[in-house]
Amino acid sequence: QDESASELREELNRVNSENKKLNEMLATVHENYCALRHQLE
Amino acid sequence: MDYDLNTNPFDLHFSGKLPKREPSDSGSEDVMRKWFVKDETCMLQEELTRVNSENKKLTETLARVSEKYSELQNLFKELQSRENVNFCNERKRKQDRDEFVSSPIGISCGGTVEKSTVSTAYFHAEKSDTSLTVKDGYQWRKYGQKITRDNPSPRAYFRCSFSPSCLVKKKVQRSAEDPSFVVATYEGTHNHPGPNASVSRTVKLDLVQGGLEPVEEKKGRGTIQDVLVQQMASSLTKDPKFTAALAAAISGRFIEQSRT
Repeated sequence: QDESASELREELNRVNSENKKLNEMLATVHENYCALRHQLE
Repeated sequence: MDYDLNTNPFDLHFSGKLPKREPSDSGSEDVMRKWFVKDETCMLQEELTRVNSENKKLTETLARVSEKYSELQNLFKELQSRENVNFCNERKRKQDRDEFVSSPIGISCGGTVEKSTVSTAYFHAEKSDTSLTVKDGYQWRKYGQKITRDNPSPRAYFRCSFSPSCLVKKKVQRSAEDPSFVVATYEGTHNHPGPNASVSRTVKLDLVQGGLEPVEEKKGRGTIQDVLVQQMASSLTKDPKFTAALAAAISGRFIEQSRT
């Protein structure tokens, strides 16, 4: 049981770290998108 | 663009949600510990599921935003290249206009468009003469002068003195091949007789007599004949071999005359 919880924590950390990266990427793309749209307007 | 950026990859209070480890003094400590671990595992599993689902949502959103961004970028590039083409065309048009005609020949006040005629004539001129004025039977007003890379001699621009009722223009420049001649390029046809036609002295090709000699322009010459000769001369002068042969023949004639 302990082992299983430890594995889950590890997996949770990994997915959380991935989510953080995804959020950063999304923010960058969104920022670029807005800048380009502003330029076109 | 509609997507929700309010996702929360990190639940900062997640650890607080986990069951607290409380000291137990009963004999069932082992059972309690097992219960605690089981409960923690369940909560971890739930949290992992939530974070995974959020991860999936983020990935999808990112793909969608990236796609939109890419589309917008392509549109931007297309607009930019179209703008560049327009800019180049406009610049070329302006250059062409400045090159020779300051107001478009062939477009009359009434707005009808006629095809403009371009002809070239050669005039003998002393090398010391830098005025670039040629006696072609018409009066002209100079409106510009410039030097081009292909020919270091200045090029002068004139418009007919009857302008704006007559839209004929000409440019005059010393010949790059033979500096003893100046080349006049005319655009358009005069809509009036030349006031000084009787004193004009133009080098023209007399095809009827088959000779290559300078002939005096005669007042009252038939208009059709004039136009025909002009057109023939124009087409022939476009041929560089003919131009060279003509220049050589005229030079030869001058040398002969100076000997006799």
